[in-house]
Amino acid sequence: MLELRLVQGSLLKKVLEAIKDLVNDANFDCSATGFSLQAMDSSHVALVALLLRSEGFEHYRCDRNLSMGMNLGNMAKMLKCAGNDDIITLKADDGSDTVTFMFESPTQDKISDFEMKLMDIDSEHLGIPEAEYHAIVRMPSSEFGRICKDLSSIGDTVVISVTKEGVKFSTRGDIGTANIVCRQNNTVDKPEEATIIEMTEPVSLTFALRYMNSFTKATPLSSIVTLSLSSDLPVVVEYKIAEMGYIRFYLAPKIEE
Amino acid sequence: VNPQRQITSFFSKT
Repeated sequence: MLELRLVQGSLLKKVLEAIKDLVNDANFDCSATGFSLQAMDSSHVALVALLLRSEGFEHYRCDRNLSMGMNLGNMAKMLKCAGNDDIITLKADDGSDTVTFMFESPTQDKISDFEMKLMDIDSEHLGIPEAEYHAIVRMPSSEFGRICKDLSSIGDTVVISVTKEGVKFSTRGDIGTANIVCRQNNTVDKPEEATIIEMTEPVSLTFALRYMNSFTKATPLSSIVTLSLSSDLPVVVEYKIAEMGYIRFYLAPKIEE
Repeated sequence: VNPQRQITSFFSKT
């Protein structure tokens, strides 16, 4: 028996909007720790890892570890039917091939339930080792989204370079080139507007902008994004989910010519 | 065009 009650149902709506275009089908894993997902895109270039900790739910009942295969497009369709202020409860019985989403309006005058078919998904689970990153950039998520969108109108790839001077995003395409430098800036009034760079050594990596733009669909989940870079590892693009956990996107770099 | 690496070349199956 599984029963998860999330008062801030909009978080789950935003999570699905953030990942549904990257991954078609995925297993949601439910354990005492929380509600989690790990999935790769169909090309095995990017990986998404989601964790919503059990403490973040108003009510969290998970009698035994459960893996539920869902089509994310269909799940997003159902969650779109929940209001932004609705409380969302997920329910599943042991051995059932369906999951039920219950939506309650804040005033309890409208209660809906949507039952969705589960599916068998043969997915690989990858071990993600703890890593020391050469550079960690923390910046406003809206700024990162703007940069990825702007650069993708010029080129297909972005070179992210971190030095003591700041973080540089560069692209080139048929019409020309673009470079955007964000300097460390931690003197702003609001912490969510700061750009903070921690660097042990300079790093420069090339990534496909198509994936970066897809990751920025998680922007509504957090005002801050963290980019963790090492010269021989996938970049980690992390959006923290307040009080609950995170959504992390891993993207394999392109090989430098 | 820079060739694209795959995630599976960095992280192994558990």
